[in-house]
Amino acid sequence: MNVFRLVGDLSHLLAIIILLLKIWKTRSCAGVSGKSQILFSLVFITRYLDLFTNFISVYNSVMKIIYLVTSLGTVYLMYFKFKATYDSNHDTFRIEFLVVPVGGLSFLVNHDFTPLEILWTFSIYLESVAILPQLFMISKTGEAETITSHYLFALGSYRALYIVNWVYRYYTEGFFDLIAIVAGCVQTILYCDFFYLYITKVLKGKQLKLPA
Amino acid sequence: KLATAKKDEL
Repeated sequence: MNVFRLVGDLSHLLAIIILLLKIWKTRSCAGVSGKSQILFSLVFITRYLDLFTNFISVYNSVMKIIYLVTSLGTVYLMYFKFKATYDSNHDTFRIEFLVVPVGGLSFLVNHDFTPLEILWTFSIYLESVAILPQLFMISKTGEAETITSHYLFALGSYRALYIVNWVYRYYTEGFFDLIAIVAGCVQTILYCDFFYLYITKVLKGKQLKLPA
Repeated sequence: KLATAKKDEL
């Protein structure tokens, strides 16, 4: 565990909590892509199956459980409790276009051809693109609420911090996992355009609006 | 060292 990894994990947790609180306090999930949230839940479910087979640390297990419960909670709020506020007209990304190719790739490119390892690989690949329905939704409506942009910034920062953690681990421990590194870089690159808008607009007190 | 078995990351 190093500081980049820890701050990355906390940033990830912060993102999930920001989104949950936004939905809970405003009693609305307007502007949030339910499809991205379903994909993130699928990511956690397929990645953390090793909770039952492989104990690493209390920190590791507790964080996994928190991520699972909070992400499933978000899906529950969006599709059940506050379903009336869910903006499905704008959430039109076809997730099968992500899940099917990612599923195929995880069978072809993995470290080990075993069920748990393929599911872990699937979750890593899927996470890298799971934000696309949310970004697509923002590009369709042309704007995002400020709280939603804080959520996206925390979520994007998490994988960027993991990249720094991987560089650090490579030099200090000789540890590297190419699948995680490549997918993590793809994931971070997808946020670059958003990071630019966040820094140039949201941090200066303006709402995130895309140029017409 | 290619670590895959012990996944301590989240």
